[in-house]
Amino acid sequence: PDSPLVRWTKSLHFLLGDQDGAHLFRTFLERENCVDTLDFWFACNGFRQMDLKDTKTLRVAKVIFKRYIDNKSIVAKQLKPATKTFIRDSIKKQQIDSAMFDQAQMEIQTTMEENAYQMFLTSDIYLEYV
Amino acid sequence: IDSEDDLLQECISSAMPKKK
Repeated sequence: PDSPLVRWTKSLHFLLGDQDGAHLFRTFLERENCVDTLDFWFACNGFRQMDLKDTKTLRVAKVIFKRYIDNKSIVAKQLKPATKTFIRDSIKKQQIDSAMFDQAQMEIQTTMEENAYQMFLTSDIYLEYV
Repeated sequence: IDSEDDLLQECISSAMPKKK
């Protein structure tokens, strides 16, 4: 079987599914000042697992919206206007759904795959670890 | 009541990969 290090190079999915890989990628993103994109990505996964009957879930949706989407953060800049509008409307109407951040997460993931992930694989942080 | 930071951190942590 492939070692974790080999698997990290195969896809972002493998990298983020591995504790050491996710940690190292986070360190890299901190240096690049775009760690919010990764935190948002994990927050979307965490949100999807939350119980919709729990009142906490609405609060978490609002916090995710406020921190990452309803401002000029790096996440907000990478999202399509329609995606942000959809989430804003969902929160306003309190129509909370497990999949409400899916589109936004996919857009951030695509940007990460095309940019930060490729840069990470040639970064000295990664090469030194290897 | 948890602060916003705590809520967000809890949400992010719940999705992080666990040690093998």
